[in-house]
Amino acid sequence: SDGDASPTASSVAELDHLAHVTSRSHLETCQYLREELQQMSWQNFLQDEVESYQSKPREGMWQLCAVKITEAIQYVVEFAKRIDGFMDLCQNDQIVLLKAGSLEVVFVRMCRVFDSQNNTVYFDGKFAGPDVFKALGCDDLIASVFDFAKSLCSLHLTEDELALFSSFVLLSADRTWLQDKLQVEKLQQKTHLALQHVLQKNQRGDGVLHKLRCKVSALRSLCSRHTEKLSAFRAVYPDVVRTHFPPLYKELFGG
Amino acid sequence: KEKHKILHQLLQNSTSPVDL
Repeated sequence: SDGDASPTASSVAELDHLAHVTSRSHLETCQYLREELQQMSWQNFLQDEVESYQSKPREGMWQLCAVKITEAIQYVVEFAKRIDGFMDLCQNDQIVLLKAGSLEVVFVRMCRVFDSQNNTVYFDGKFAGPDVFKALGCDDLIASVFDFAKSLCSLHLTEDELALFSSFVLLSADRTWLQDKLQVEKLQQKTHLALQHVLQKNQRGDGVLHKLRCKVSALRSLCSRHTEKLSAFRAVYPDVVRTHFPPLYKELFGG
Repeated sequence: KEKHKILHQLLQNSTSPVDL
């Protein structure tokens, strides 16, 4: 179990347990349950509703999106707290991992509320295409976020696989400012093995694992582009960010 | 700690998604 690609018989039970615990944590904190998602009418915004989002002032749309992201991040924090070993890390490292990884997990979780056929995502009560976010003035970033969701959806991950991948992303041992890199590395390695084990059990083959590892750099790029866009927005609207953005959002992305 | 006050609070509180 310490780095071997094919776990020994004795460690299989351990990996099954980790997969089970992680999956339960994911389902307890995933914001929208399967049953709720099934009940959603997958209703798209009507044209006049789209236009009303598009005609919002830029700062109003930014504020709305900051609120929605913050809500989603609060669930990710709860997920992190239930990851095996996370709360045993020092507080500095918990904060470092969440600051760097919480938005990445929001993007991962987005594939659960994404409709690939219509290229829409659940937002503010209905399914929204990229055009709904026009007022943000970040068309390129929005297009990349939608492309990412579509590409992750195409892997048809189960909730177990999604849970372990989310945990793997959060437990990235290469984040800057970690105090106990080794401990995070151990947790991430164990999560990687559990993910590999579950993928094998689900007869998915190694191709999926490789594709998921490639997604890690795509996630980092999306998040750094989000930070760049926020900086550009804040340069123009410093008071809007200071007075109207959720405090947690500012803590995470405020620099 | 002051810089990440809310994150600290969220990490320390035993909240559940229903409370969020």
